[in-house]
Amino acid sequence: QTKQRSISAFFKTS
Amino acid sequence: MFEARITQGSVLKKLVEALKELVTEGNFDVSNTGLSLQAMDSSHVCLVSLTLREDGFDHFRCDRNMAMGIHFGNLSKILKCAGNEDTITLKAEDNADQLTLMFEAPSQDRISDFDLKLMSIESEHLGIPDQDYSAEVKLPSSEYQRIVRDLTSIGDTVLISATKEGIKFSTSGDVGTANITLRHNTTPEKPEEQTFIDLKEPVALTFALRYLNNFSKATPLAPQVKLSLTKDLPIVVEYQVGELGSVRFYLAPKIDD
Repeated sequence: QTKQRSISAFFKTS
Repeated sequence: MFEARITQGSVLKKLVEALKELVTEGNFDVSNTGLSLQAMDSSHVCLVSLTLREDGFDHFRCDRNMAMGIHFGNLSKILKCAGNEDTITLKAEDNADQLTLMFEAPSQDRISDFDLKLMSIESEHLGIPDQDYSAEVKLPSSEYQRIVRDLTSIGDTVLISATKEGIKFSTSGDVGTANITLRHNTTPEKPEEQTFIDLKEPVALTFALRYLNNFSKATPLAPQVKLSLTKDLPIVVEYQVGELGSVRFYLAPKIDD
């Protein structure tokens, strides 16, 4: 099983 | 006020066609350095980052920073009314609720203008760090398009692995399995037909093909595309738009549950 994380989890909110 | 003129209006048409299915709406951020857009798709799995430099336009003026909320489906409808050879000028007053698009035919005998209603869009801005990637691959954009299209007909996800042997795209589905390997190849005379693999360390990541396939709608913008990969990080699929700037797509990898 694979899952998909939100792209925003990889970048900081600026 | 804001005013930006581009002689090669077809570039704007192609850009919006490349984005409109992925992102329904987003802010055009304009400043004296140019025009940029950062937007996520509706499922927040991928991010589009568009940068168009001020000096890439034939004329550019921006007196004040503005965020112009654009519905891309509506912008596409208007840009479809521009001829492929038209010069396009974008114009907006400060704090305007509309963006004016003016199209001029090369012969100057047809001039049209359209006003696009702007939207108010709340969007969080993500900081994307500059970083080194384990593998960077430049390949013909038509080759990338072909690979992701072919694999989409076989499976839902693709394992992309970069090793010193080359870059391999693997998928499987009800039909069976598929593997496509590209090797570093600078034999073709034309640089845009060459494949460059810059490998710092081997890397393998899995992605949803649906999105990689969608990114290839940007193919008409550039003869080459660059894929950047690092373990556990989003892939970057980047198209250089001539001297004007670039469009980058970031897609989160699939990870084992």
